Amino acid sequence: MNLFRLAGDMTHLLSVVVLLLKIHTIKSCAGISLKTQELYAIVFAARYLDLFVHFMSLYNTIMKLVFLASSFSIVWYMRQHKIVRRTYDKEHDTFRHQFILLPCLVLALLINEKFTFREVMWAFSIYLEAVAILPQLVLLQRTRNIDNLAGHYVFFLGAYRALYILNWIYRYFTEPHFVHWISWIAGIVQTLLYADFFYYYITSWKNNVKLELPA
Amino acid sequence: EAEEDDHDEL
Repeated sequence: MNLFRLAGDMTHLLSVVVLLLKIHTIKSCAGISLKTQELYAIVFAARYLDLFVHFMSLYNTIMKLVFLASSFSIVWYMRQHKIVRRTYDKEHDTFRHQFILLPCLVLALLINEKFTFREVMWAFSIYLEAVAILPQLVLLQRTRNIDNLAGHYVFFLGAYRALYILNWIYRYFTEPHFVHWISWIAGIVQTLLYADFFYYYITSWKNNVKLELPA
Repeated sequence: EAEEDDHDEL
């Protein structure tokens, strides 16, 4: 475990905390895409299949359980909670997320590290995670008043991906056997998707003005 | 060849 990886995991965790804070205390999910949250729940369910088969470390197990529990509870809140679900901006969250599920599955069947059930599901989760943020970015672009928490949430998610790239570079030089082209390429694509958002987020922060994305 | 248990990242 290197510092980049730990910092990446922590910003990932922070993004979830920020989102749960918004939902729990403000009872609002305004500006949050249910489509993206559902995709993340699928991503974690597919990737953490090994949870009950293979023990890696206590850290790993706890983090996996946290991401699984938080992603499913966020989906539950947005769909079922009687106050929170009313704040969901359904009209603007129109991304057809089902159309990215199938291509990711096909890609995972074609390109994987090993043709076994767990490896295909792992690759599927990596491809899906790379594009899962798209509905969220589209929704933010359509939202006139992006509240701070929604903006921070996406920023922390992007930071997590960027830190993971630094982690891979570090691991490439320190652990020569550690080569996962699938996650590296998908991870770079995923991080690039945030580039535009990062630009506006940092600019608004520097100029101390409210975050607004150009339509 | 990749080991199945090599996926130690989250």
